[in-house]
Amino acid sequence: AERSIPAAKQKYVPTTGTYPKGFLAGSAHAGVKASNTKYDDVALIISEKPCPATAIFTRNLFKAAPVTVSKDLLEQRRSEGFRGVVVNSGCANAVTGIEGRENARAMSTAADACAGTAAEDVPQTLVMSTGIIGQQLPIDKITSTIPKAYTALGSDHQHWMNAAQAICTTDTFPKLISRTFTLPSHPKTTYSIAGMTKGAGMIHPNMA
Amino acid sequence: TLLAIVCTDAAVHPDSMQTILREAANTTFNSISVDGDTSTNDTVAFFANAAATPEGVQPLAYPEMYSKNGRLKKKDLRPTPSTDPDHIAFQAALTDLMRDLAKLIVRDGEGATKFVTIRVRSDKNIMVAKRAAVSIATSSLVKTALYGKDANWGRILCAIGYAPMLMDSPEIPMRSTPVGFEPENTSVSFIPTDGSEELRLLVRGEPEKVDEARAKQILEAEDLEILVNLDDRPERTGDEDQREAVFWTCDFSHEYVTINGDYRT
Repeated sequence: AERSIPAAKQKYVPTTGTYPKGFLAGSAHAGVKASNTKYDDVALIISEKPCPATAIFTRNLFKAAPVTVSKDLLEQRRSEGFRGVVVNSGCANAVTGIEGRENARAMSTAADACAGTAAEDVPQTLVMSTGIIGQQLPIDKITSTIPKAYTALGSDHQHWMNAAQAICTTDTFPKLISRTFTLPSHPKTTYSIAGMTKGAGMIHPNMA
Repeated sequence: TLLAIVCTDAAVHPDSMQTILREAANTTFNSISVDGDTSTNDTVAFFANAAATPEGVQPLAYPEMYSKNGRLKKKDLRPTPSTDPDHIAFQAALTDLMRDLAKLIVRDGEGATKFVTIRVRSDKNIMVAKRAAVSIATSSLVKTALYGKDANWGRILCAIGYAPMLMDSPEIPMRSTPVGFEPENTSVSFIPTDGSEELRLLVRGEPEKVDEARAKQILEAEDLEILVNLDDRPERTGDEDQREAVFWTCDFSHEYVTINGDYRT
């Protein structure tokens, strides 16, 4: 697919950013979709130290495998001790049964292995997938790419931008925003917050 | 599918994260629609690693979660509206970020040429306002009219009229609470995004004589706001607070069909 950003959308793509300390972003090319021969489609966002995490998920009754797996991880770990999230685009791993859930968990443990925490009983990495529904993930391609994405981790704007681009499907531009803020009780400390998102179609979220 | 990842270097207590994220999602990611289809994969993940938090500073949490000695109370973790200035400031920062991310998704809606804000005011109930807004935002006929630059307020009213809760007026099922919705009280306007005067299409059920040239001018812009006032409290005196729901959507174009007719399993 052609991924040049339309001229009218370029104003929404940041050229710099201020990103939260202790987080790293990376991406790599797995070729999840056969037609994608050059763009990254696996992204990692990692905290250098384990941290609290939470998530909200679709209320669609046919929850995709990464949704059920991530939900279980959050419950089992009681929102504590997470390293980050691994995402693939090109295949949604939805309505893929037991094999799909095993594949989602394999993505999570592959990311843990990169961080040297694979021995944990409960994986520390959340998992997300997006793309075509009703197909199994090419899991070997993905798990062999996750270490490459891990090697590509960094804290610069371009690292975050590459990760934001890697999670896109039919999006015409990557969606990334970063900001700083202070809190009234200690106004001299500057905090950062950053978010990336993707979505262009099948969009009517109802999450809880 | 919507995926989002939000990271902060502030410290947030794990027991409070879910509530903080849900509160932010209600008026952001849960208030957009491109095509009315709720995905199997929608997920927003939120991480807070405390890397910028000075030593000794407590993680952000609902204040009632801590006892006076600073330990977590285990009994009552139910969230209540926080008065803690830190919590309010953090909630605002998170909500602002998520709102802007959500708007970017709508701007990138498949085939979209318009970014539309739908603002619905109700005297009674935020859910009534939101149901009406969602109904407008998901109406194919409203969305194709917007693509065609047609100030078709009839389609907007039609969509409001079949919205759940409003159509079930005068009572909300299970609650027996009168909604009091009366079509002849409803008003609809287009609000231009250039700061110029609103274009009134319908005022308390009566159609205005619409300046078509002005309507076309407003609809030529990429951004548009549709303002609906349900005026749904019969005893209204005019000074009461209104509940307002804001929802974001886009138009529906030929390109949407082209993209999705070609998206193979």
